[in-house]
Amino acid sequence: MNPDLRRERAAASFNPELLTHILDHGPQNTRRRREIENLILNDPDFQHEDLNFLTRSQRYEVAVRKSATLVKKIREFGISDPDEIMWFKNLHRINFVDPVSLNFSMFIPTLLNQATRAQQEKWLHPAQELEIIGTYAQTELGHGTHLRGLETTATYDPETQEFVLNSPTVTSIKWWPGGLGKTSSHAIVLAQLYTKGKCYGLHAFIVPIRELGTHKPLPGITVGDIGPKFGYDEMDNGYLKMDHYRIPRENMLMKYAQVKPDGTYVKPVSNKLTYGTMVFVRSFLVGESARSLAKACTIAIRYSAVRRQSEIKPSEPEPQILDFQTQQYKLFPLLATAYAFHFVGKYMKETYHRINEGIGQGDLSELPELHALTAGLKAFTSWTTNSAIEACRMACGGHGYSHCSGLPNIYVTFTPTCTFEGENTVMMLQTARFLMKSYEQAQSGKLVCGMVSYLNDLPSQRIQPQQV
Amino acid sequence: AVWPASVDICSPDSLTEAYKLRAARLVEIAAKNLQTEVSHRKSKEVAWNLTSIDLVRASEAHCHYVVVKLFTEQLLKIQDKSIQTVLRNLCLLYSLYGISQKAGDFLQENILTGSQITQVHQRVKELLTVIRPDAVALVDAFDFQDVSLGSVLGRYDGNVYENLFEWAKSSPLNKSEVHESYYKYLKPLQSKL
Repeated sequence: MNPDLRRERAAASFNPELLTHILDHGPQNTRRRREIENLILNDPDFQHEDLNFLTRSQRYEVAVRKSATLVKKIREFGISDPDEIMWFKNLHRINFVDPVSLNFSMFIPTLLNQATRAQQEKWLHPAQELEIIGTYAQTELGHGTHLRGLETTATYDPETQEFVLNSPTVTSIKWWPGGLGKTSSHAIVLAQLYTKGKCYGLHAFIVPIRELGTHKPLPGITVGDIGPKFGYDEMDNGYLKMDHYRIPRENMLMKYAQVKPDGTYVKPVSNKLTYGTMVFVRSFLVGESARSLAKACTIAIRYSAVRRQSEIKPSEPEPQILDFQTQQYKLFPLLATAYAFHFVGKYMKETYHRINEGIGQGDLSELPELHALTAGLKAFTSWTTNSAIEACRMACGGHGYSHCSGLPNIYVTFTPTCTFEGENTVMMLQTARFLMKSYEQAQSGKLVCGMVSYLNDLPSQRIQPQQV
Repeated sequence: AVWPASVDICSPDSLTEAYKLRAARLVEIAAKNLQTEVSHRKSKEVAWNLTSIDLVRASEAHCHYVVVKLFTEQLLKIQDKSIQTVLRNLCLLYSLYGISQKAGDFLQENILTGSQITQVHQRVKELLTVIRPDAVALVDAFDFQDVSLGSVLGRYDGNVYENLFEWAKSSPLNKSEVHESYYKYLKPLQSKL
């Protein structure tokens, strides 16, 4: 043990183990998490060369091998609790991503949120067992956060009771979805639904893209990897072009909206429900911001306690970098932020599940605020974390530029969070829509509740200007 | 009065109120600017676009308030005294640092006075000194295994330099003492000189 770190640990005013229990929501969770982590750490099947030393193709192969091993081990160990599966994944992933992850983080949650019982019976188990590997294809070459601009079409043919999926233009080619290029056999595709000559907006469809057994692209499907990008080397972000590609009517996710065999459209209770998966993912991303920032702070603060440079008092030995006020000013507010975001992530997860249960019973009253809050907090926490990770990296001097620090990988793996699942500025404007509506409501004298209840007390609303 | 007469910068609850007031003010400013733009323009959409900077600023202030509020509420749930103290210091540092970074908002809306902002800066520096002895223990509490952290610099045992050298030596470029490109390109060049 480095003597400086030993001394630091001896000087602490509290027992970090007790704080770990709080972060894990109880000592039993800490114990269980460590048990699961040690399953992986001591398992030779998970050992591999440092990904930093491999080519992109080699990194992709290691990532796929580890993902397959992960699924086998989760089954072998009988791990089913979602939190426990997340602990398993977080450790195996380190500061990288894995091509199969969207099957679990997007494809399965979308089936759970938006598929009918019959559709869940057909698709859920194969996806959980990786008999099929799913991804979620929404973004297009020319369209991202602005969903109404998506061009992919799904036109219902009542003769054959099929949907014809088509990429009408080059800008409509599905572009970026993780695991789409080489890994996935199926995709949940978001497309503009047309039936009886009328457009009903975006709906979700399960689209087989590769033949089971051979994994070759199916006729009418053009699919591949979009090429190297800023980090995310192990991920085969892909493109998908559909040329009048037919799928059965049963492949449209119909928990909320339906198309009858004759093509009649039945509208959903609320058009926000199709956003269910995005709201879930955004609430999850708040916790991911906390986790990435906690890692960056751990590296920068431990190294700042080990690293000795320069001088504070002449003729004294080189001080620890962490004794310079400027280094503390760089890092300690970020450390406080990591803790703040951890508690916000916990709140978001609890709130999402609580409101989602309400939605299940038909109570949509809190959906608008949940939608606005997840959008705003996803943007707020990821913007802050993005610049904070870079500040931690720069606080490590020259070695912050080396992959040995882990910080460049943490940065390139985290930074897409500011853009995917809703570009941050657009997210903030979505939150603003809710704030403006709430403000108008409060101004008209109707009380607003939840996190915007402060608008009821606005001074201008309380002290109405009186005619003198 | 619903709004705080003055802010106690040593109280997380009072700081939460200050963030709440800032959020309320910036929402109100954005709403009034939007109403003004709507009255000047034909379309609400154009008015919305021409107010979007204010709208983003209002949303950020709202989110910032939510984060401070949730962090403050978390403190009430902590039983252990020493943990409560260290998290309270972090909560104060987060809230005060946020004010110092956005001092203009708090000054412009008369939520804090200039002298209070000066106190905020001073309090931030004091908190850095208070937190310094606990910094390593606070990151240890995140409990990342070395494998999960993926960092030689952040190793739990702090044996950075010897492991940094071992890591570099294992880089593929060091598999051979002399890289083949020397014999292909440099040696022929040198032999001609």
